[in-house]
Amino acid sequence: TVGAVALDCKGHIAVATSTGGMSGKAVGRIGDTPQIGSGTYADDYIGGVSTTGHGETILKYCLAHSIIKLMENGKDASTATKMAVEGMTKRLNNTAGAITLSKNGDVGIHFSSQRLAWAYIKSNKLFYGINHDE
Amino acid sequence: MVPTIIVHGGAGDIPGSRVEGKLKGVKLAAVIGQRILSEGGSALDAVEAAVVSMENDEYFNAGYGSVLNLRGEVEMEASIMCGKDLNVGAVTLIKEFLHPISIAHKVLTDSPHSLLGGEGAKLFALEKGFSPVPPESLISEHARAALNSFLEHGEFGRTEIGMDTKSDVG
Repeated sequence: TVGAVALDCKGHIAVATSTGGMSGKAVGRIGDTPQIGSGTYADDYIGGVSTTGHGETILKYCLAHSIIKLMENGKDASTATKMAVEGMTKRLNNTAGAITLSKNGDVGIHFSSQRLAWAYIKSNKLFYGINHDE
Repeated sequence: MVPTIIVHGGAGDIPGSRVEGKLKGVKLAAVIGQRILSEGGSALDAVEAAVVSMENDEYFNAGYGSVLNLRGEVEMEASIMCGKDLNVGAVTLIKEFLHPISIAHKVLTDSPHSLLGGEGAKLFALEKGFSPVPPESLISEHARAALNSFLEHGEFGRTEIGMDTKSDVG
């Protein structure tokens, strides 16, 4: 799965997520990515989220919308992303990752899987990583 | 507002052999998206362009390089959402187009519906001028090997990429 979350000069947020799904999946299996609120969510008033990981688990937990609701209730992007991803893994065991931008451009990145490839550009500086604590 | 973009290239037990290609791909995608933002472009266009870049790249499970279903076929899905009016577009069970995210964007702008799948998504894409590609052109050697590995093990990992084995990841 791949995803992007952007905040433009007018303050609009947008999110895009695309995937091939899961290796060895049944013919006709549909995962979290096309399901708004699980794989993708965007709201100018709060922020945007794109998720990746074990699709059936992400969609049961509505992971993207869970992060949005935590931010709506005052959590910053990083805390909300960590709480929701860890909450999902604790509740349902399987792993995932998410990237988040708040309406103010604050970044959240968290994953309970072993790795997640990410990169972001803010104030013309490029940041990137793939392992925990990078 | 300071334009910002963040991208991801998938979560899982990513083996060391794939790390460099993934990092190169996510950096490129962020640069492509940021270029649109810095020229005053919309967040919607920026996220579509960033994802299109990764759908072209065999290091990512999307577009070319997508993983395979039990029949050895690519079946892709994508979604896109606009924070201004909560408008959405999504497609699923897409088999013969390189950029599902661009079709999803068209669903957002040109369809009264939110999610189109299978034959209907294909008809919509053709109607909107997207060119189909031979399905086998979307299949990478890595995806074929991953399916063979799955067929040996017969079970899903706890994540999206790879088995939940203790690979080289510390």
